[in-house]
Amino acid sequence: MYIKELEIDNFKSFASKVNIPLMQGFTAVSGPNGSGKSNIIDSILFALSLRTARSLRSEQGVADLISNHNKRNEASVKVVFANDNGEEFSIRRYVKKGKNGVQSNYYYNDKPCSLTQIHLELEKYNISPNSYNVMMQGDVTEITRCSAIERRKIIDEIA
Amino acid sequence: MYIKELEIDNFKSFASKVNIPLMQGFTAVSGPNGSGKSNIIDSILFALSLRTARSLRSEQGVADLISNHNKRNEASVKVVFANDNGEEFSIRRYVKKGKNGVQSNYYYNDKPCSLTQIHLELEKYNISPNSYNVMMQGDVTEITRCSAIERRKIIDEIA
Amino acid sequence: KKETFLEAYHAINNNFKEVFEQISQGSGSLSLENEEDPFSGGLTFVANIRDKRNQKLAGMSGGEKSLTALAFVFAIQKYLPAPFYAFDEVDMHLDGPNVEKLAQIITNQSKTAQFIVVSLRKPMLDNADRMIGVTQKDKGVTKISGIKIKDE
Amino acid sequence: KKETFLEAYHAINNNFKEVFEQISQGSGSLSLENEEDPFSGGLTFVANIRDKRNQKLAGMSGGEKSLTALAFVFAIQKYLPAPFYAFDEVDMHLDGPNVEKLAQIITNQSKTAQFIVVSLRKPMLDNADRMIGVTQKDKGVTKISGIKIKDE
Ligand SMILES: Nc1ncnc2c1ncn2[C@@H]1O[C@H](COP(=O)(O)OP(=O)(O)OP(=O)(O)O)[C@@H](O)[C@H]1O
Ligand SMILES: Nc1ncnc2c1ncn2[C@@H]1O[C@H](COP(=O)(O)OP(=O)(O)OP(=O)(O)O)[C@@H](O)[C@H]1O
Ligand SMILES: [Mg+2]
Ligand SMILES: [Mg+2]
Repeated sequence: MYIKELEIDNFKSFASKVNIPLMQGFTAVSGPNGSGKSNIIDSILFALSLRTARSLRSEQGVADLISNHNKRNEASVKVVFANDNGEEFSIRRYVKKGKNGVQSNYYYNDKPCSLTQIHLELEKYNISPNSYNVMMQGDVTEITRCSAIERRKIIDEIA
Repeated sequence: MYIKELEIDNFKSFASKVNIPLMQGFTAVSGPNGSGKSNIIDSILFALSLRTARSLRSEQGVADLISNHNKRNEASVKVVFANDNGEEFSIRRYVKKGKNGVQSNYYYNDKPCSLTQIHLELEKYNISPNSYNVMMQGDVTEITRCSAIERRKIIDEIA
Repeated sequence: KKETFLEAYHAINNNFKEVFEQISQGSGSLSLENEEDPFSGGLTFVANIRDKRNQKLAGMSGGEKSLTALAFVFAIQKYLPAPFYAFDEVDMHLDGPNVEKLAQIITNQSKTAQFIVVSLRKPMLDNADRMIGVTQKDKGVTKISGIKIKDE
Repeated sequence: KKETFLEAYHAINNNFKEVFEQISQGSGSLSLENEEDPFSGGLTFVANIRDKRNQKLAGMSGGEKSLTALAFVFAIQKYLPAPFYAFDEVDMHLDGPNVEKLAQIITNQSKTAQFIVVSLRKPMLDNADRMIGVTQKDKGVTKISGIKIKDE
């Protein structure tokens, strides 16, 4: 199991649809400050609902995650997973800003589904908000900076 | 005015007396992780009493700043200032661990004086705990991380 | 509840001892503030980098704290393996040789799991199988500038 | 009290505008949440790196936040010059070109004040007048390994 491709559309600094093919093994991502490296990781956390909007550096919630480069008022990120036998599945999250705030829609293999179904599917592969498989900028420092109780809670969640 | 020399004795990872000559202009300090680079900056902040012991990464207060490489139970840091005309003055702080906790003694040109006298002398040169001339590891991130009120307070102290 | 916690804790602690030695040439372990009743206390690290003795976590340097935290993350991963890992500048505090050491550990782990690692440090980029370049067009729009495969 | 605050604020703000442009090729300024009664509100940055528009401080990248914070530090220094400055790895989040830019600014400032800068980044070390090497002997005792003067 691995991420085969990301499809990022109008999310943060990705003002138009971008496909990023990924492979197994060790892939490095590099580029100048502010170019959009952390936004790629944020897009994965957003699509799989592994973090709140606020922890994706958006003060005003999900609305801030939609690109401000145009007036489209919508954003979408699709994560395509594949395994060694070539079987694939995808998880997509689409948000639209309307009169009553921002609406999130979730898709499993392009068919609408609920957030709970997404989480149940991901838990089969040990992917959850507490699985420590994604370390955002500054998370490493936080582990030694936080209190001993907070640190113990990390194990509580895993057990 | 500049720092001409540091004399660090039994402070943190400096287990014996070390003299570090300094010059005007731009001096870089480099070396492996954990070798003692930040401890040099901590030694200046300690000698001039510009930070509390806790902010010098010592949980148990001043006692933790005394080197644990031996049983000497004392530490001392002297900062020698000089100006372009060759006039010099020095500020030294000496701590000793006794039965009633740790005692701090302050010296101006090797003569005992009070902490207040040290602060008055340093304020002549705009050196104070709020002067933002010393940036410890992580201080830069803190400026954008802290609240807008805390950031305003930086100007309050300077005005 | 206490049983499942202690089972996870002991397994992660064994992993931590192994990884910490590998990443820092020192010796370290996890420690519960209250082993009898774990939920009334916290979890801390008892760790000495290289041949240092009696190091306190609070007094460690920036790089040493990073190595300790990274050992904990890898210890959790061993206990609860995920199919992919995404790391954002986890090598920021490390000196050159430690970045190289971390890159080797990631290279080993990447044989059984996918690693996506954002980094600005040369030793990390040099060890990767491939590199995705990211840049910004006018007004700050992100553009993927290319994917460089390392020649074998 | 309000007068002395506003006098300091306006001077530091003018400095900030100048330094921010120099360090980031963008434009930015300080902003008071309540200009009428400054003590009832906070202070924030209205800043756009390069040719970006409407950037929010919270959404900036790690490197961009560092550049903004450093511009603030230099703005304060211009208003209240001190005889020496000690910086501990302030270039940690910056990419190579930004480290080089920061090193140039420090080189300029070091003509009128002493700078002691701890860094692990090559562009910073290359710009310094001299370098103090720090290493550890056995059991972690610090040793000053030498002072290298840059040949002119
Ligand atoms: N909703 C949005 N619309 C447009 N741009 C956005 C939005 N949210 C954030 N940004 C921009 O994205 C950029 C940040 O990108 P990111 O954090 O990915 O940079 P980075 O490559 O990780 O840089 P660094 O090396 O400094 O960490 C910022 O310039 C920010 O202004
Ligand atoms: N009281 C003490 N006695 C002996 N050693 C101490 C004492 N306090 C701290 N230390 C040691 O000093 C070392 C930290 O040094 P310092 O923080 O200066 O490293 P550094 O060179 O800045 O490293 P980095 O590049 O990782 O920031 C640690 O290994 C710590 O254990
Ligand atoms: Mg980033
Ligand atoms: Mg340090």
